[in-house]
Amino acid sequence: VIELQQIIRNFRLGEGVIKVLKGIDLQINRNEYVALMGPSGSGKSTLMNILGCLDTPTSGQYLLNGRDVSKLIDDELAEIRNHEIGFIFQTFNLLPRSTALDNVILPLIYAGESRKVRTERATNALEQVGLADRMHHRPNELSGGQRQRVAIARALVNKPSILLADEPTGNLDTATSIEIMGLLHEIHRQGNTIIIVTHEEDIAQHAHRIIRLRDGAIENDYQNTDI
Amino acid sequence: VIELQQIIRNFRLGEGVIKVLKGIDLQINRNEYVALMGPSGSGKSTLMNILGCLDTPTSGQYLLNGRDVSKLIDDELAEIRNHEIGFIFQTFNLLPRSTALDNVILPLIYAGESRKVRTERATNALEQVGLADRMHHRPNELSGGQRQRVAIARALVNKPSILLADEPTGNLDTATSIEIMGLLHEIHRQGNTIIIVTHEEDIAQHAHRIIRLRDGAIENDYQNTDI
Ligand SMILES: Nc1ncnc2c1ncn2[C@@H]1O[C@H](COP(=O)(O)OP(=O)(O)OP(=O)(O)O)[C@@H](O)[C@H]1O
Ligand SMILES: Nc1ncnc2c1ncn2[C@@H]1O[C@H](COP(=O)(O)OP(=O)(O)OP(=O)(O)O)[C@@H](O)[C@H]1O
Ligand SMILES: [Mg+2]
Ligand SMILES: [Mg+2]
Repeated sequence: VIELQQIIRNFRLGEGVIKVLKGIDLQINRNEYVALMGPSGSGKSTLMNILGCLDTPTSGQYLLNGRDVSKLIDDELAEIRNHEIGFIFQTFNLLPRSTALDNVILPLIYAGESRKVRTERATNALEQVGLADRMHHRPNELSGGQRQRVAIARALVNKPSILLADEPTGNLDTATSIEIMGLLHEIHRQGNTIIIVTHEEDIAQHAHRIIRLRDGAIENDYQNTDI
Repeated sequence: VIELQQIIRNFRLGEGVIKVLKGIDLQINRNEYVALMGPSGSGKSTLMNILGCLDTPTSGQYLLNGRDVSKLIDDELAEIRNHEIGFIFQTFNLLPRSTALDNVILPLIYAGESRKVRTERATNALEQVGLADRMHHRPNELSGGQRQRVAIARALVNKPSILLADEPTGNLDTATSIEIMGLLHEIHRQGNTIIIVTHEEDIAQHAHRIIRLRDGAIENDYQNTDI
């Protein structure tokens, strides 16, 4: 379902060029559950942004469900980002002046759902992450882990077939993390594809395959036999 | 050095009142190393904000080095926040349009240090967290873990005697976390007081004392005998 060929991503900074992804070759099939690990700064979020069609590689090819992403027009990309891919950002990226509920409703507005369906589904998603009693709080009236869970609910609400989760339990206590990993398992069980960035070995152990990045290149890519 | 008596913190939201801290009694002596744990939403960051003189309790008393914090004037509070207390925020709170270096220099400007000393100390602090080659990047040109390390460097640069760290390794891989915990140990060894919020048991094990919060009250407060 995902095929990356020689993906390179450079950033220009001042006079110099920073080579962040140095030629990534990667194939991920439908319904795989992949953990992406690696040191801080190794390029995990950058890779996730490319996978999520939020960033364009400097060179190389990205085939998503057989289609060359660089050849898609804006409308097709918007459709993919809204319906096929759910993204949980490392820094949440919530709208600061909207409530938790309105933040989770937003993707449903883009998807053209009716008001009744939107409120129902968003409320449901927030209940699933344990935030039923925080729906009308704005982000600055929520704890760090509660904001993270709003970001999770928002990513799930359009039932995407590919879920990209960048450190989804980074701000959660053990008990809440277990609940969230349970949610992800259910999504995986329904046939969807999950790619999770984590620096915690316990969380990575939930995945069937582990990919380790170092300095912008894949250092290791193996099946998780302890699962 | 820190004494909290019946600290209550309520938030008003719409028609209702949310009772976030429900009467905290706490005493922390000089040079203690305390881990503060508890479920998401239990009140850890709210408690840290009160300890850091960034928030005022609804009722109760906070004695810092024997002085009643509620009786201090603005200049005295600013002095405490700038010289005595270092705060690593759960959401980093970096200035988005300043470089990493300028973010770390900021507390030194408030402290009235000369330009030469400021640049030297800030550079040093960034080297200590492994960001020597990222000093001129702005936050949106840094990875999540790199931003976290800028926040750490900024908190240390005025050599505070009390360090409040809210999830300081939440976005860091294991190897980088070990380096940061090593830094904190050195600060502790020099006689300073450390309070660290963490949801990771491995990180909490570095502390000598563990305080567990639940629903805004202290559920458990014990010495870490495994250390
Ligand atoms: N301004 C506010 N208005 C209303 N409620 C608030 C406000 N700020 C925080 N809260 C509530 O206070 C509670 C405690 O928040 P706090 O940030 O202290 O939790 P925490 O223990 O740090 O959680 P986490 O581990 O998720 O970071 C949460 O339930 C949150 O929704
Ligand atoms: N806009 C940019 N300009 C220059 N360099 C950048 C930019 N964005 C990211 N970088 C650099 O790219 C590298 C990879 O960043 P990325 O966010 O992908 O890392 P990461 O693996 O997700 O790290 P972490 O675990 O800390 O979140 C970092 O060294 C970062 O400094
Ligand atoms: Mg990242
Ligand atoms: Mg918190």
